[in-house]
This record gives sequence, structure tokens and C-alpha cells, in this order.
Amino acid sequence: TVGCVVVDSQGRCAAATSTGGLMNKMSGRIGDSPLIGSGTYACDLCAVSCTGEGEAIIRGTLARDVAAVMEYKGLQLQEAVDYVIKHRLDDGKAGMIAVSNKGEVAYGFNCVGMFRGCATEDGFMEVGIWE
Amino acid sequence: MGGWSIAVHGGAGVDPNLPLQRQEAAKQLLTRCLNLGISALRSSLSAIDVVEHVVRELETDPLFNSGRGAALTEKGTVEMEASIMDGPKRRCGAVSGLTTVKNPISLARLVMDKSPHSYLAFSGAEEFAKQQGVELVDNDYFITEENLGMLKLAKEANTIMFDYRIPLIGLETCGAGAAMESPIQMNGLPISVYAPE
Repeated sequence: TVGCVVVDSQGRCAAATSTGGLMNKMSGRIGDSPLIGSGTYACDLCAVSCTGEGEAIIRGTLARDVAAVMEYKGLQLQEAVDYVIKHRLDDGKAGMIAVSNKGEVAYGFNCVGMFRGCATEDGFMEVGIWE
Repeated sequence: MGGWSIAVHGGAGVDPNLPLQRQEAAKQLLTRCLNLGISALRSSLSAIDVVEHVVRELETDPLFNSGRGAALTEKGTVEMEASIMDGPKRRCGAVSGLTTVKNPISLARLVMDKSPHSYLAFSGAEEFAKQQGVELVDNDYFITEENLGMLKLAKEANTIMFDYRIPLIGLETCGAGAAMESPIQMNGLPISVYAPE
């Protein structure tokens, strides 16, 4: 699975996710990536793209929950990502990237590694795999 | 109002023994895609255009599990899916079950912009792709030698696996062998058959 989240200089957020799914999957199987609110979500507040165990991400409505805890619990972006990864996955393994309309960028995962990169207008740039 | 920011991912759940040159290749692709997005943002492209642009690049490169290099079904074919969402008005588009569309994310964008729906799948999505004139290729285009090998390993271990870029040796660590260790179930299967992506 691959994904990208962006907030532009006008504060507009967007998210995109694309995948081939699971190796050796049954034909017709649908995972989290095309499901709005599970693998992909964007609103005024933030944009989120998820990857990992599709069935766990779907059951946890993972991407929408990041926006929901920001909206209803007043969490900041990284807090929201950490909260959702910690409390919404049961025993599932997943990762996500997110941006907020304030220009913040965040990511989190509870499995071994995640291929990710992030950058902000003030010059920060990071590409990583492991912790 | 803060400035722009961007993040990309290529999948979660990486084999701890992934060879260094694979790790390096992944980092180079992620860096290339970040730079693609950064120059688009500096040219004042909108967020929705930038995410589509960057994911197209990731789909075209065979390194990660999407587009060319996508994981294979039990039949050895490719069925792809994608979704895109624009924050300001929460508009969205999604597709599933694609077998010939070169860039699934662009078809998801067309579902959002050019159809009255938010999700099209399988033959309906392929029909819409023809109507919209997006680039179509044979299913073989998406299939790589490496993934044929991975599918063979997954079948031998009788597991359903995420796109787990593992060296050709050592599957037993995440296949049936691991299944014995963990009694936890996910949708009726031992949790360990869902090797993290």
C-alpha cells in the first residue's frame, strides 16, 4: 500500500491511498484502502492515510477516528495519531501518516517498521523505515 | 495558518531482515516522491492535485505494493484499489477490483470529479475507466517476477500475506510456523497469517 497526505499553503488538506491488497488474497477481497473513513480520510482539520492489516483498520475506522478525537477530544495531530494507534486497533497491526490544517505532520505505527517520508515548508524533511 | 506540509508512505510492517540495498532503494523512492510533492506545493498546486500526483509516481514504480508491483491474488492476478479525499468539502472518490487501469488513484479522482458516486468497483469501474479514456494496460504489466516468487512462498506456507518484502529465505518466520505461536484470531484466521504489510 502507498499513500500521500498534504496540506497546502491555503490550509486545504487532502489524502490519497492506493494498493494491490494482500499477497495470495481471495479474488474480490476489498481492504481498507478504498474505504473512506478507514484507510483514507480528509476534512477541514486533517488528512490521514493508513496501511497495514486492512481488516483491523476497517473495524477501527482508523482514519476518521484521528479527525474525530481532534474534533471531540481536542487532541493535537500527533496525540490523535498516537491515541488511535494505541486504542483502536485491538490486536491489529497498522501504520498511518497525517497532516493538519495548521501545517503539522505526524505518523505512527505499531508494527515492525513503516516506509515513510515527511516534509514541511520550514525546511524539515525526514525519510525513515524503522522507529 | 501554518505553511504547507506533506507525508508519504510505502506500507507498514517491514521484515527486520530486509536487505540494506532494498532499504536504500525504498528511501530513495520516498525522497523522490517527497521532492515531487514539494516542488508541486511550491508551484502552488492544490493539496488534492499534489496527493494524486505523488501517488501516481508511487503506483508507477514497482517497489511498493500498488500499481505496478501490486500484490497478487490467489490466482496470480492483480486486483487494485484506491481512494482519494479532498478536505475542504469532504469530497471523495474510490475504486476497487481494477485489473487494467494503469493508475488507480487517477480513476478514483475521476469518480470524485466526474461521476455522481463516491465508489465504483470491478466491471463498473473498468467501464467508467474506458468512458473516461484513462490509460489501460494488460494485467501482466502489474505483475513482477518478485511478486510471483512471493505468491509461491505464500502458497507453500498457506498464508495470506501483506506485501511483505522479504528475502527469499526465512518465510517460515512469518508463515505457518509463526501461526502455532499466537492463538490470537483475526476474522477466524490466526493473527500471524496476517503478516504485517
